[in-house]
Amino acid sequence: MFEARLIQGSVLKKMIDAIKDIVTDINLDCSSTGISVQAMDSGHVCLVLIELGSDGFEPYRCDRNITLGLGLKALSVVVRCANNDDSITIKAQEGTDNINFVFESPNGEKTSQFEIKLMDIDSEHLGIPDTEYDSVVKMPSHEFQRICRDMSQLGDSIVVACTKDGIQFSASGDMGSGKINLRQSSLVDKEEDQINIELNDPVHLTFALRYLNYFTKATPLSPTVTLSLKAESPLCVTYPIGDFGSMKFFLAPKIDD
Amino acid sequence: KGTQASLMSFFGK
Repeated sequence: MFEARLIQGSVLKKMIDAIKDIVTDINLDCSSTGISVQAMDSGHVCLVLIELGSDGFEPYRCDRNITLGLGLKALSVVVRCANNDDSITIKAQEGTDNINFVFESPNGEKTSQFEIKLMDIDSEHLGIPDTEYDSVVKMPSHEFQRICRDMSQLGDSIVVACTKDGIQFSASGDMGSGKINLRQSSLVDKEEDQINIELNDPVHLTFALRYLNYFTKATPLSPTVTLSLKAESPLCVTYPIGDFGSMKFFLAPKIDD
Repeated sequence: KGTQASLMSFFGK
């Protein structure tokens, strides 16, 4: 038996909105410690990794490790039927080919039940190496979203450069070019507005903006985002989910010809 | 500009 109740059902809605343009099917890997999802886009350029600890759910019950394959289209349709303040319970019995969703309003007056057929999804699990990044930049998530959106008006690629002076985003195309510099903030009122730059080594990488703009669909999940960069390595974009999980996107760089 | 790399060349199975 698997059962997990998320008090803030809106978090599940936001997670699905964040990944539905990148992947079509996902496997929920459920174990006693929580739920994880690893999915790659069809072009093998980016990967989504969701990790949700069991402590984010009340109750959480997972008698035996179970993999639940879901089509995101069906999941998206069902989850959209929940109100933002509903709790969402996911239930699956061993040996059945259905997954159940129960939505409950905060006062308990309205409950809704939906069922989705499980799918057998053949997905390759990649081993993501532990990486010591050259630079780790934490910034407001809406700021990152804005930068990606603005830069994609100029070109298809963005160059991200971290130096002791800060982080620079630049793009160029037929129309012209643009550069945006961010420096570590000194004094801010709210911690979530802070720009924090950890620099071990200067790093300079190019990425396709199309994917970054997909990733920023996760902005409603968290006020902050972390960019982890290493020379000639995939970028890791992390959105924390409450204090019990995270959504990470890995993006392979563009390599000079 | 630049060639898009595949993630498979960085992450092992």
